[in-house]
Amino acid sequence: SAHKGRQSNRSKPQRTVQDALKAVEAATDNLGISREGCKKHELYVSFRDLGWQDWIIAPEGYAAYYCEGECAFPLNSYMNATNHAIVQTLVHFINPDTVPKPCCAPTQLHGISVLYFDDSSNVILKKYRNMVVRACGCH
Amino acid sequence: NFSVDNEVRSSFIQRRLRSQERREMQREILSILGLPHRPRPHVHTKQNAAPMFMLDLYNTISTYPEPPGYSYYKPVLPTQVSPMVTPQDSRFLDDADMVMSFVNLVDQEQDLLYQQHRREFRFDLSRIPEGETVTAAEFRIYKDFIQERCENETFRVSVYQVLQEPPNSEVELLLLDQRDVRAAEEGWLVFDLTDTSNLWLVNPEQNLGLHLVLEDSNGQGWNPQLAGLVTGSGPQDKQPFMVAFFKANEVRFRSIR
Repeated sequence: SAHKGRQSNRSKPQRTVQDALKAVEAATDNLGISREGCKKHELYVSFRDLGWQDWIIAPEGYAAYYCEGECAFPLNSYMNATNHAIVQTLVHFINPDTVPKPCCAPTQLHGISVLYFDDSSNVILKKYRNMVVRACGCH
Repeated sequence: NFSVDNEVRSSFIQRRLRSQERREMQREILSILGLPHRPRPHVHTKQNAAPMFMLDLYNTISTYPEPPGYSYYKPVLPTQVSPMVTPQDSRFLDDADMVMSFVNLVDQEQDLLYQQHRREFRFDLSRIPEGETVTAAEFRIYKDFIQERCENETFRVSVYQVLQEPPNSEVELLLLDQRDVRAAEEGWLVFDLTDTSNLWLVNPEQNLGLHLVLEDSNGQGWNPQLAGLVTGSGPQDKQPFMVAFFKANEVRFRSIR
């Protein structure tokens, strides 16, 4: 059970916003609008669009991806849920007021390398960690 | 439905960024790349020897699979003479998190004036970010095939670090590396500079550059160009350069903006 204190100090206006969100949520659930489960979506970062191809030699851009989707009961196997996320999902399912659904976020990130000129036309090849989503999951 | 169409079209037009927003976005991405501002390199240097070598290195890195529909990672294939990345370079690259190439600062005209059998090279290492250690460094000079000499004639190429340049006497040199080459040989000669680079990094005032000396099999000094070595006044895509592999010796956190 979540700490009761949370309920008491929640101000009235906050309540109505929460209620409105819940109403929308219930409505979409009832209409059977199936929200997509947590998964990876495409997102391309273009150095060309930033106008940087005069000093960035390679790459022209890279596929960064992003994570989006619902972490709702029942969590499917492809949602890479942590044990904690599974429990949190159940508690949310039983009583949505106590805790929110878990978050859909990257579970694996990969790096990229960028080759570019510095001001004195020396060339730098640098590896950058955690730039590309490899997998998403419920946290 | 004229008005409705307009609304539909406008919602699909990519939102025009105001110039201030665009600058903010660029600054945010530059901070990820660890750069204070966007570099302004001299144009048309992409075909020079060092960028071509670095592009070779970059193309050996391609480890992540290409996602469907994106041709974002096309190994940018180098054109004519491209310095070969040796297996040793690939090993250096695996251990490094940054590689920098440095152009020779000594002016090209020097070739014509200088003593016949000796060449001088200098590199500016002052732009290396704080907290990096040199894990490997090389001096690379291209050797062309020379027709005039008999195939088996050999030369000795010696690379020295300049220790002292007293105003009124001979420079004091430390022999770093030597290579025997045949007149008929062609390709990049690679000399190890790891210890020297680390010394120059720690004591920048000791960075007095390198000297290259060429001798024939009788120990007679030779003009490097007559033996096929490409120095200052040769083609851009065969210019000598230095390359250093670095590893960050501390975890660096992004500065809060």
